[in-house]
Amino acid sequence: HIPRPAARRLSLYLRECESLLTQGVPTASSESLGARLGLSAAQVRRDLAYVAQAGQRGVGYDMATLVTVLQEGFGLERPWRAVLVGVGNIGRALLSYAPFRESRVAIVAAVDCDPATIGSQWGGRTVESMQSLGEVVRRGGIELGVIAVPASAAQLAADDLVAAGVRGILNFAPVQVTVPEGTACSHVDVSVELRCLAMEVALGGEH
Amino acid sequence: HIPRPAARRLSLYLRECESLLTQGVPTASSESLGARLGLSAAQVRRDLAYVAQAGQRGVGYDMATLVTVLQEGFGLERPWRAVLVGVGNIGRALLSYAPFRESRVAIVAAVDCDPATIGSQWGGRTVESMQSLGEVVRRGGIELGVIAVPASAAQLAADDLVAAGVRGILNFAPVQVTVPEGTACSHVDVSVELRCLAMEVALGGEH
Ligand SMILES: NC(=O)c1ccc[n+]([C@@H]2O[C@H](COP(=O)([O-])OP(=O)(O)OC[C@H]3O[C@@H](n4cnc5c(N)ncnc54)[C@H](O)[C@@H]3O)[C@@H](O)[C@H]2O)c1
Ligand SMILES: NC(=O)c1ccc[n+]([C@@H]2O[C@H](COP(=O)([O-])OP(=O)(O)OC[C@H]3O[C@@H](n4cnc5c(N)ncnc54)[C@H](O)[C@@H]3O)[C@@H](O)[C@H]2O)c1
Repeated sequence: HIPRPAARRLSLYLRECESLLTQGVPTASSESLGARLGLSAAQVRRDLAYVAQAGQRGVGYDMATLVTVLQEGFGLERPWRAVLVGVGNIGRALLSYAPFRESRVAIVAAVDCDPATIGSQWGGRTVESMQSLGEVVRRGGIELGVIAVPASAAQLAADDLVAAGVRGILNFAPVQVTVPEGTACSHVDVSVELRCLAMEVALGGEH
Repeated sequence: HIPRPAARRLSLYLRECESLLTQGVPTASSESLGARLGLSAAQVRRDLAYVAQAGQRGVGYDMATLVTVLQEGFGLERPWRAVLVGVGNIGRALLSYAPFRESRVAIVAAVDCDPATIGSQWGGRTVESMQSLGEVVRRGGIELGVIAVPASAAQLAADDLVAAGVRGILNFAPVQVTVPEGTACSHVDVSVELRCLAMEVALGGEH
């Protein structure tokens, strides 16, 4: 059982190790991994203990091993497929982002309820109708959903995604959506991020 | 001193209270506030104790009082102004979002380095050149910056924002940027969010 804050940090270590590996850096210490992320070496060591990894004294962690272990440990050794619900400002940005076309977690389909948007193409995906969400999910072997509809439509979109069989939802709408036990749900709320940033500055950088 | 996770939850309570108030709901219990956010009543009470608020037994919290206290406690009773650096996919989505034109934390200006983008208008803001960032920040009384440039340009954008005098940065690029002590910096990384979601699903919803 890995708590979500630790899972998020482990995902950040995976990204840093992948980038070190592509730069030809074979090993890194917990100090240097931590420094890249603004974390203490002790935090890095504690987190990597979740995946039974310990660095070698004086050498550090082997980047190739860490990448493999982190990918396998979290089911990321295989591709994950997501469907986007809502192709507006945010939706178009996500579909236009090349890494989301073929990365380990890829947005492979998109649906919308607006006839003017249905049929349009973004980054090689053709927008389908909301009614065909169930079919899109089944046909595409899709396990994840991204909600980018207005707040008033977000809960309905979540219900439709759960009914279609997705097991995880990323919600961009500024409301909490309820999902059944067993469905993972996370939330990106840019308005809250901006507000928290202002709070931190108002508190004089105390955080 | 309020830890950042608590500040983030307090910002969520503020949003929920604002929305209850506009629906004409004068009070709410810690249970009902918690239920709207997937948090326990005890967590809500602990957090609101940071701003010296305690609910009345049997009645709960007064929404109008809570909104005022949360806004005042975090410097949100006055407007905050932000500048966007990078007007690409994400940048255009942020500029096209009506709430960011005039909300308590508003994106009032935008800069870019691409001549084809400089001069374009999005949501009533005209994109200026990266060279004029210092002038834009001074002229606009801007305290916050949003980074929406490619990863390779993110650190430079952060340095330019700090040099221009902003005190808080929200970074969308998938790299950590370093800022001096005293500058607040937070990070929205959609790729990490998607990856964490897949991890949660792979771990069988354990989180
Ligand atoms: N744009 C931003 O920068 C930004 C920032 C913060 C939060 N958000 C939130 O993200 C969400 C998306 O924002 P946006 O700016 O992309 O909105 P938008 O209005 O540009 O796009 C919404 C899209 O969803 C579609 N839609 C509406 N109801 C639907 C339904 N029931 N089923 C399927 N599709 C439906 C619309 O046709 C439209 O294409 C909103 O909840 C918004 O509050 C956006
Ligand atoms: N689009 C998405 O959905 C998405 C998802 C996850 C992460 N991101 C990250 O968000 C950031 C922005 O992504 P995007 O898709 O909007 O990129 P984009 O390429 O569409 O836009 C980048 C913009 O930044 C400008 N720019 C480049 N260098 C600059 C500099 N030195 N100073 C000022 N402006 C500069 C470019 O002219 C362009 O307008 C990237 O770091 C990207 O990795 C984007």
